[in-house]
Amino acid sequence: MDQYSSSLVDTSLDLTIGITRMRVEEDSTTTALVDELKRVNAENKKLSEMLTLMCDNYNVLRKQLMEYVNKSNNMAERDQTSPPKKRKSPARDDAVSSAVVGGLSESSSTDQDDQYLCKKQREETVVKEKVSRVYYKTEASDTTLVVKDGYQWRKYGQKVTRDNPSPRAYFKCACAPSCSVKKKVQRSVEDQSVLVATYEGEHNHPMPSQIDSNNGLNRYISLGGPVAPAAAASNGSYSLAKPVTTVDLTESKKVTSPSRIEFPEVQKLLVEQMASSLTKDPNFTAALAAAVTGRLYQQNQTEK
Amino acid sequence: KDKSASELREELNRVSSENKKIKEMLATVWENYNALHHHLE
Repeated sequence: MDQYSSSLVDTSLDLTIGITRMRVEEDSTTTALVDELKRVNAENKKLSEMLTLMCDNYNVLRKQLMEYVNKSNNMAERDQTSPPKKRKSPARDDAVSSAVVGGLSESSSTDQDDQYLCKKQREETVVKEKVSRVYYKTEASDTTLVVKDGYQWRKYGQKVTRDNPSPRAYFKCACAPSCSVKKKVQRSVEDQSVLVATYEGEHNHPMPSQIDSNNGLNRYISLGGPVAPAAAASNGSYSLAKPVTTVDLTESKKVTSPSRIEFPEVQKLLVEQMASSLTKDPNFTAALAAAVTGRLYQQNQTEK
Repeated sequence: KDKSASELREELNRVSSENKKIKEMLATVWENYNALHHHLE
């Protein structure tokens, strides 16, 4: 639009208008092209520099990552190759030998480390879940650490712990190694007449001998515990089976009926223990819910 | 002049396409760099 207005105003007689205008336009386009080319070249140069810089950084970072992965891989290998730490068994206090294996293994990724940790945690939680504790009231005359809970055991060690002067005996199930259940028996600190039996694991075989309250002399009072401790050991918490209190009164007249025996500390401990384990026990909560819903249903029926 | 203009245009096109390619490469390297950085963190 500007060119036309300027040509209209120009009054000079110039027969060569067309040619000069074309030449001017060509010159302007060429200079524009040259400018554009210079600009793009400059930009090109800058981009190339940035690219090389970025590639250098990337390589540095990659090296760091590789070093880190190799280091963590070495530590993982060291854990695996060193023998699993045995629990200090009093009988055999052999030192734990941990061989450190050098050497890098190239193919490793952080996922393997995560899987290794998860597996370890799972094993620990599985073991933790199947630990149950049962308290047995014994007679004053009884100094042994033998607990008749219906299973046969083999004693493999005994030691004195710092927190309790009376020794702690370690038993494993007579059916070991197929059955991995272990038992620790120790007198309670608060009440020496109470034996605390801690069961770890779950029997994978039936009970060899039924407790028969008729012929067998059961000197233990299962304090609110299950019929047979194995039941406690099997589901990792106090089983709600019928509590058995079979005390041979002919043996010693002095023993009053168990319900009137006052064990203030132990009883409090027991109640807390039961409350905490029952709330965690899904079976118990399910049974409770069923009972409650059943009772509500009956009430509705009677109202109708 | 016509010849030089067309040459200039060709040169400009070539450099522009090169420019574009470099930009794409830069973007890719930048993404990889970021990913690697997060991974390391």
